[in-house]
Amino acid sequence: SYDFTPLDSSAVYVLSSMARQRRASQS
Amino acid sequence: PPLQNNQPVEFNHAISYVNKIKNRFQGQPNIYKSFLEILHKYQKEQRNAKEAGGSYTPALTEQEVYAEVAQLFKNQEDLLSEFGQFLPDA
Repeated sequence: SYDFTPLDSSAVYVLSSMARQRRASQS
Repeated sequence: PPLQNNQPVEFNHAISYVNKIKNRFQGQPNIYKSFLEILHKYQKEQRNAKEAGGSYTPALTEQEVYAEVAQLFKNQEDLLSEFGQFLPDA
């Protein structure tokens, strides 16, 4: 389900920026 | 902050991961809540470090984040190993 609270959305934001950082550091 | 369209892979992965955690710990909201707190603590430290322009070392390293999450997800190997895919330098 996609009934995300603002807190969930911010967790998604942190996780995706972590993954971006990880990709950037690998390339 | 606005989400950028050019990073859909990471974003979709993060959404599905957060969903997975929510579903897994439906009966244990404290675990999910603690996970969110760890993430926010990490984000705050990263932001502080960035704003200090290199003169501040984050108080929470990636290794410590991983260790805290490992403690939280102790019997959920799949969630932990997936978390490792998000962490820089994991």
